[in-house]
Amino acid sequence: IIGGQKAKLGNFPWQAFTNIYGRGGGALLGDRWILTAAHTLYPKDHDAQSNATVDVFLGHVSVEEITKLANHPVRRVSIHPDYRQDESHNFEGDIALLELENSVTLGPNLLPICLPDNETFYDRGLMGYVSGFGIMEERLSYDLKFIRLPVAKREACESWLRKNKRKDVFSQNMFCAGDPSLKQDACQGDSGGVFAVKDENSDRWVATGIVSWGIGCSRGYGFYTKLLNYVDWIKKEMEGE
Amino acid sequence: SIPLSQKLFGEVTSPLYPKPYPNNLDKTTVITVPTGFRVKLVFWQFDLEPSEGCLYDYVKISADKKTLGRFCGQLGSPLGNPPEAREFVSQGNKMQLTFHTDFSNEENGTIMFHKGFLAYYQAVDLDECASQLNSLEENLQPQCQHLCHNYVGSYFCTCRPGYELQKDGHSCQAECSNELFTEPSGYVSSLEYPQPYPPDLRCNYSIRVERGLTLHLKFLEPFEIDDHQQVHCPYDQLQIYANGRNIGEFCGKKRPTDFDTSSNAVDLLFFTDESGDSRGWKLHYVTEVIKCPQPKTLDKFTIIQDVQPQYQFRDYFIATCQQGYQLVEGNQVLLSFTAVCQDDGTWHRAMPRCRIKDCGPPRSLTNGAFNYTTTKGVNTYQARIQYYCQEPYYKMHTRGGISEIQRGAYTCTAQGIWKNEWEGEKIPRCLPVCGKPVNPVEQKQR
Repeated sequence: IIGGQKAKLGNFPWQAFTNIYGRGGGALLGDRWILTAAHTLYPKDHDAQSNATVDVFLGHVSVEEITKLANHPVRRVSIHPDYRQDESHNFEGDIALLELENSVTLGPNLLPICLPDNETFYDRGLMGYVSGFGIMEERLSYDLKFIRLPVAKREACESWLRKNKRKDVFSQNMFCAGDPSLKQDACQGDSGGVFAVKDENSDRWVATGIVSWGIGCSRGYGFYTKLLNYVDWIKKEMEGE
Repeated sequence: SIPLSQKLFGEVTSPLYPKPYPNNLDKTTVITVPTGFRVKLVFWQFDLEPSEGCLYDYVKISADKKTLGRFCGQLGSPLGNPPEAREFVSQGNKMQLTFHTDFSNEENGTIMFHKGFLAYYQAVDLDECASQLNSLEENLQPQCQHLCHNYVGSYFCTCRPGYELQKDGHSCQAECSNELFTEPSGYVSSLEYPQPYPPDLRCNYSIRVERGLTLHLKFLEPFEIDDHQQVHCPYDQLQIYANGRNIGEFCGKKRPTDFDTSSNAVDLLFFTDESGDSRGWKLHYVTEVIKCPQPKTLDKFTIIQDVQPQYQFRDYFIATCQQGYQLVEGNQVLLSFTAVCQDDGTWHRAMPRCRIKDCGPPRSLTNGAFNYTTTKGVNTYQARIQYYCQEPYYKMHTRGGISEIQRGAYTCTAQGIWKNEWEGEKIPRCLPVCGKPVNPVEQKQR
């Protein structure tokens, strides 16, 4: 997280710390599912065969502390079928679910986040929080950091990509947040974490996006998987829950 | 004379029948049927030369050394003495038929031709018993001393109860050493009662009725057994045993009082000496079904179904419990309880108790817990608990618009199961509450 501040215990109790092909993030759904980005499990520019171990930690804001807590064994990994590991400029369907072997016992530092149920969560300018254990300005973070970003106007992001001569896919299943004027941004190691919005109507925090990709970090837009478009898939994967 | 083989029926005809019979003939046919039968004969055809007193031609029937008749002429004709449809029956199992013809059959110088006769005979059973009754007739058969029973072809003798048929098959000897009475009521008496009983008796009258019945004895008048002023029953004795236990020895003229033997097995031993003319004794026994004590419950939760005013052998009662209680025998839980009144007047099982149903400790609730609404730790019938979830992290899952309080309320039911009014046995579920951090990020400085 660039330009962020340290989270306190209980600020983002859904935040997961993953260690697969390196550091990553995730969010707890229910009491035994971790929502993350598909590319943390199947990174682009990696050969598909390699099989890294999947370590998942929950319930703290310090890397040192959280890795002391029990690792949560993963029973099953579901990658969204639209994800293309071999297309490095296409983060379509960058979403995955890890089913934990055992349900976790919730508490003040460990709580799930809700899923979105309408489009208003993607209104331009709506402020959301992004938290993660990813790198800061070229330095590894030892704590959970967070920033607050506005949902950006799609067109602004598209023209920004064009101006930067980028061919990356920015589909309707994604949205962008942040601003070139802002220092705040997510960065490597934050992937899989969620863009969380406080829904004042229901007084609940809702995950609207998954940290997915960007061009560099800071002073630009960040691109997120648009969760609203995947809620049905998530629920189907959680079938029976 | 021509004996006929011992058939049970047959025909006898005149020679050459139905051609005219020859002259100068004297022929006797002896009809014999098996012993125990009599011969019954009847003429189907009859045509002999008629004559006054049947001097010329005749048929003579005789049996048991008596002549039953001498016949001639034609059936239906007034001349001579035709036998018509008369049936001839012998006493014994033989009958003779003699046919005699003279030297001619002329009438007014004209030769007459007569066909002769066709007689049919059959064996009919001899009722030896009837013949014994009208003793005037000489007895073909030896007398039955007591009872005669006729059957086709013969008869047999039996004796009155208390006597035994002797080897000769006719005479009866007092034999009462094994008299068995099994009917639920009846009479037992000394031999020949109320005539004097025979001497030298060794009688054993056993009354055996079904288990569960108890015998009541009632002696009738007259009651007379030889006795002695000073010595108790030195001559003849009537001893009574119930279930092998002696309940008395009796003689004299005072009949014993009525007995309730409280047993289903009574033996009466009656011994007599060589002399005496007392008239003996007779009793009437009846049975009464043995009773069991009125069942009594051991606690106020036990219910006896369909209480009867009285219980007797083979009756039973069913015990159940009030709702919420269960039958226990010792520590054994019973699904049902039935006790049967036994033949000794006791119940085959002791009265059970009713213990309150215990639902056992309520199931623990994942990510939740429960409180007792009623006495803490008591899990018996009608106990109540309230499940709740570990808020704010979990929330009880409800449906159908019921509240969490309603969903979490459980009662220990009469079936011994914790149940919620809406969802039955299923315990509630505490589902994770999403998006409610207890320490949400807050930013003050602006």
